[in-house]
Amino acid sequence: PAVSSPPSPVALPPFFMRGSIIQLADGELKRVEDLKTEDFIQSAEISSELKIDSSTVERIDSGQSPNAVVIQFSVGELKAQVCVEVLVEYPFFVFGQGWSSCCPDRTTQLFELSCAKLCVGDVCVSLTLRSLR
Amino acid sequence: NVEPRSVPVFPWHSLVPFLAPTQSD
Repeated sequence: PAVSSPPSPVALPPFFMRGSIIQLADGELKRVEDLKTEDFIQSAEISSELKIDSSTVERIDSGQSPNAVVIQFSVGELKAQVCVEVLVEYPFFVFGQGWSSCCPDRTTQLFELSCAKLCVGDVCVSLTLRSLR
Repeated sequence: NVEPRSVPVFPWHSLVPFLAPTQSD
């Protein structure tokens, strides 16, 4: 029989909770649920340390625990391969779409954050460090 | 008097879960 584990919001980052206040690079404050693709792009443009990149979801596999998934991304023009293991409710920001997770129902339950289903082929916002001079 | 509770403010980049490998310009 399936065993459902109780939600453990304390173990999750607090800033995905609906209503959380996010400060953009220009100082503007927005709620997490109101963020747009342009907010990430513009913040990265004026950041001295970070630049924005696109990460395409290539695979989504089961993780080591029942609530975890391993997501393989292809990052940037060089298609660098990056794998991250996250909880199924962990939201990623998809270009032109907004917040998406592997289990949007659980994300909405835990964070009250509206989410789409994260799928192979989705292009997520990611960051790289600017080259140090 | 009750001090208003300060609302936490999170930086925008904390929402992006990983830093991809640095690429040369």
